Amino acid sequence: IGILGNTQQKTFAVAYDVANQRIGFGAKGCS
Amino acid sequence: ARSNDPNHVFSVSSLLPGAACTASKASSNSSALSVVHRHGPCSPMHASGDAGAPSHAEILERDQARVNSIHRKVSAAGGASVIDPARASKQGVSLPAQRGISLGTGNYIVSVGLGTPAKQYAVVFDTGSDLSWVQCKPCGDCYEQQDPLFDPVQSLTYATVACGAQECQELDAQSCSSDNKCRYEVVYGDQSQTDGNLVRDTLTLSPSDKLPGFVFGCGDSNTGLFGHADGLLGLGREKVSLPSQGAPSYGPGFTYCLPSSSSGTGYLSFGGAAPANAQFTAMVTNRDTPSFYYLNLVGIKVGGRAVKIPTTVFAAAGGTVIDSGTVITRLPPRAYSALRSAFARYMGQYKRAPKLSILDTCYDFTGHKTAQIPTVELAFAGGTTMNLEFSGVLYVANVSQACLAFASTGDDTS
Repeated sequence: IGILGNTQQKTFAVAYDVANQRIGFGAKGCS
Repeated sequence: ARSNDPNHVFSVSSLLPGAACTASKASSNSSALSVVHRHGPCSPMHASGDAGAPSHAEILERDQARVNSIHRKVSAAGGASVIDPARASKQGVSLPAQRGISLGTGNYIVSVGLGTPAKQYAVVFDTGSDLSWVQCKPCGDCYEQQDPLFDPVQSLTYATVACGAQECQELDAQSCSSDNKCRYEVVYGDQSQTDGNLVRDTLTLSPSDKLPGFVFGCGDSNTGLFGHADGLLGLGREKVSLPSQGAPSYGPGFTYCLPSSSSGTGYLSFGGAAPANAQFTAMVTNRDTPSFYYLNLVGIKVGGRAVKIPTTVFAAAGGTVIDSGTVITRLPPRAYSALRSAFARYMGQYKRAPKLSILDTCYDFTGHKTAQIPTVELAFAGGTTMNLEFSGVLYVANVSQACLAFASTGDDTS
């Protein structure tokens, strides 16, 4: 399997929307 | 990079993280914890003199151990339970064992409160495992940690979980001590492990956010590569994980942001709305490895141009897991090879540097005041894209060795 590691996730708001079974990425999420 | 610019232009002198900690804030309507890198200047372990901080090569080697461990778990289709006969015999009880994935060192730390009155503990947060745990008194075999051990006697709300309780029965494997306490054991892929009682107590995420009766492991025998962390927060998908236990209060989801450098802070929040600019892709379930969050990576762009990779390459590899604890993204060999070639075509003006552990495409920016690299964009099913920040494209060991921050999953036939 491939793995999306934490280096590539940096600065994105990574949203685990379990209720709707989806994962979201918001740019510049830490600021 | 400017908006829509196919390059990241940067000052070479800014490549390394600062020595001081900088802060950022989460949205105010959520229960948010500050996220810091385990070995950065914002980490409480750094403040207490974290002499055990690993080198970049060590971080990447341990990252490979974590990836190997994830692959073993997936290959084993469900991660068969493992009982350590020597340990079971020594303690006179057959301990349940659950092989987790290797911890590695690229982990991020949050601080949570446990007990009543609440005391703070610095714990690794991990989307690749489920059971949260801290080291507890009395402890037969504990490593040195950041804070005093959690002491059940000092908490007014502490209780053990009985063997017949649903929470005990729902562990992948469980067993019972002679005094009817539910015993757990997690053996991680790097042979780190924690053993103890399954217990419940109040978890405090913020002064106004408490989870009474939170079920976690009270570790009394813990060995391995935990550094000085007080324990671990499991954010996987199974029932015992924090998101599952917190679902009645916050809903089953959570959001985090990892800082761009080890000197910055991010957040981990429960109950907040998703960011307005978020693009979503389907969360995929694999019933053989139910702890993991899978998604469908379908393509890559470099410098704004699509890299020629058949979409079947990603699916044939078995899908993609998103993991907070793996440092470097792993791609199927054909995808990585195409990405590396495309990236290198844009980097011809820079001197190549030696490889750094698993990273084989490295550059030396010595002598340059500014430099530029192409943007890298990941495409997911449904049209969602991630245009990676600079910090997500290059892994910077130092100015003379900055590497493309991707690696191959390795030879599929090996």
